[in-house]
Amino acid sequence: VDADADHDEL
Amino acid sequence: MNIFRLAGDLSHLLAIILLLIKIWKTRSCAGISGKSQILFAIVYITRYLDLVTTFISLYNTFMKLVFISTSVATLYLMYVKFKATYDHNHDSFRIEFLLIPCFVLALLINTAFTVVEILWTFSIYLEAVAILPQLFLVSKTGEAESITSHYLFALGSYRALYLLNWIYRYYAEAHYDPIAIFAGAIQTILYCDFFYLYITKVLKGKKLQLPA
Repeated sequence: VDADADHDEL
Repeated sequence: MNIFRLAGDLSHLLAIILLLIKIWKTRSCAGISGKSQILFAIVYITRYLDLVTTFISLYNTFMKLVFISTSVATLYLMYVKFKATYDHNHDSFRIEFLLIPCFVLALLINTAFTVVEILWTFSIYLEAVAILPQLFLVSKTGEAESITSHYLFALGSYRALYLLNWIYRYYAEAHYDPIAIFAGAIQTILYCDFFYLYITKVLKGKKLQLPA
């Protein structure tokens, strides 16, 4: 899981 | 971006536009739950705090601004401009019963214990259940106008399409976000009973009326 990825969804 | 995600976003946008058109054209917000609309405004504001910290794409920024501004506009129409038509008596769902558990759950189950991340998680949990006051209102009055039904169908379809988007992304990009997927599944399940009524009644030209 990309825990620190930006939330790129709406 | 994939076709499911785009279709989901457009379905979401369509839902919001349908709601605004309904209120504007009929000069009335009868049959619409102000409680659900308050919850949706809280959802967008707490989720899109990253507007000021993170740039993802023009599309992303634009849609976030649209969702925040249209939700505030909806509240303005309901609680200020067409306040007299708002159905207080039937819209009696206690939103603190949703707000507090969602906030506690966000404190307990999140990916990082930071203010922005907890508020994002809270918004995801809250969105899953934000439609409950609206469904409660429909069940109390026993019916919904057809445009309200179209609104609910578009709004429910949006997260169902996101489920397909998440399945696609899991296989195509090895990307998955368990919190969003879990909440999105709950959100979609809550609409299932309504989807059934919509397909069996509204699409056949009948009014959505619950059995007595």
